[in-house]
Amino acid sequence: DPKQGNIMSFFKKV
Amino acid sequence: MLELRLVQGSLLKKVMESIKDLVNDANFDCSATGFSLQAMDSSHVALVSLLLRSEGFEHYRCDRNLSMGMNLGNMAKMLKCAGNDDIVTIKADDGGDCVTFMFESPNQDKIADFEMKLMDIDSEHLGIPETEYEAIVRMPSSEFARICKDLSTIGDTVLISVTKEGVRFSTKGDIGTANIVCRQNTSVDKPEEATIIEMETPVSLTFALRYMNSFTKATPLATQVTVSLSSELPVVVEYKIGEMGYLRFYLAPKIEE
Repeated sequence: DPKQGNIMSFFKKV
Repeated sequence: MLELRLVQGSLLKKVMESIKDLVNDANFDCSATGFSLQAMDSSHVALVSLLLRSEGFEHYRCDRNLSMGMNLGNMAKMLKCAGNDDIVTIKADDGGDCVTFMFESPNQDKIADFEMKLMDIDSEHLGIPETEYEAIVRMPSSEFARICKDLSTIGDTVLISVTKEGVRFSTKGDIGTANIVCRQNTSVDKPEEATIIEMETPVSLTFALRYMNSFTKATPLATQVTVSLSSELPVVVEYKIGEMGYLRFYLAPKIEE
């Protein structure tokens, strides 16, 4: 099954 | 000192009902630009971004930038006490530890104020880069909600594919499979019933239906929803809030291992 991505791996902390 | 008077108080009620189950606690940021919020769900899969521009308020006073930590469930409870036609005013003092919500009935015969304690929230603010999406689908929000609800009775995930043919929503589960294709439809008399597909490149992504269904709680905010997709990027599901702003949900895709 595909794995759920994490939003923090796409958008970086500012 | 902060004082924000929103004539269409029902907008704030609808916003809270849309996000209270997704995010527990969040900081509301108030600046000259407007009243905004950015928050992730507890498992960091989805991100909510709300903007209510200052011009949309009848009265907008924000002497200095203020960040107010609130429990969204409690805030929703308080706003539920406002009538649908009520004018809602949000008030807070700089450095204070509470926020006041004032509700005025349209003919001014009933005025209520609810005071809520603020909380300190350590939140991480994420930078969302400007993105040229490969496909943007605009469709009736009720239709999108119906599709997500129907598919979630069959499976847990939805594969959204945009091609020249249209946008396909697919799922599979123990009992079988389902495919729903929506084609571009601009010929309708009512613009709110149109489906418009802008596609640069065909794109296909898989998402958890549980989150999509949660986002569709915002359906009462707007007759149309915009779904923006790019390969290997979070989808953006956007509901416009009248002329004054937006409620956007970002959802990380499911990725093949």
